Amino acid sequence: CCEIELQNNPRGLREPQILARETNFSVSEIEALYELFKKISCAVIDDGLINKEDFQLALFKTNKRKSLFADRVFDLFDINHNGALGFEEFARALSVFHPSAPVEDKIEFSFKLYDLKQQGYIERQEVKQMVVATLAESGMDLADEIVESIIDKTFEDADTKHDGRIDKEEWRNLVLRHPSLLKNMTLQYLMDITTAFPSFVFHSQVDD
Amino acid sequence: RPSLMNAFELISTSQGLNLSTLFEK
Repeated sequence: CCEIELQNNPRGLREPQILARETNFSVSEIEALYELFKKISCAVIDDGLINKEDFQLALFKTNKRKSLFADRVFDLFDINHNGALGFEEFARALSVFHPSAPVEDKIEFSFKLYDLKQQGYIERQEVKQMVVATLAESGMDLADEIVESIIDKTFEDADTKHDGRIDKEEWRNLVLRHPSLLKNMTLQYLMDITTAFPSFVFHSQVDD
Repeated sequence: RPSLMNAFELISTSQGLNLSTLFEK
């Protein structure tokens, strides 16, 4: 839909080699990722950027849904804090989700994600807020005492300093003990992105 | 048994954190 504008847009894909060098993507993967970016960015507001509405539509296939986590992910991706993602921001953020990204980067990103108030630690109240939001978003209903007992157990396990909060070091130890907590930080799709968006070869700037 | 589940395990199942849907056509 917005192919022509983006091709001539100064925000378009320039120097995929540099981005490939600074991320976990190959040059071909960057070019294929750009095809995905173009598709998502022109969904709602066709300005060559991914706005929150574009992002939610791509994630949920509807823009009528509100999600605490979709907002949180978007805000973390939005490094320039201008409410819209350029391709570079998009590629750099998704790079953390690459199967070959260092696990330390995944730990860091997931900590930031759950540190809702960006205080450098995760409070019990924040964990409760996220559990309640997850249950509401998935249409599940759990009694408050069950939610409290899940959180109690989590803090028993994670809060080894017993100060009622989970700091970065405790988070790191927790996920190293329970690697499944990082499962959503790896997108296998990023391995196959060149297959998913083969049209990148028509716009490729590099010889293979 | 949800009472034995880690809160973050539950949170990580949230659809808003499942970015793989970005790649669905």
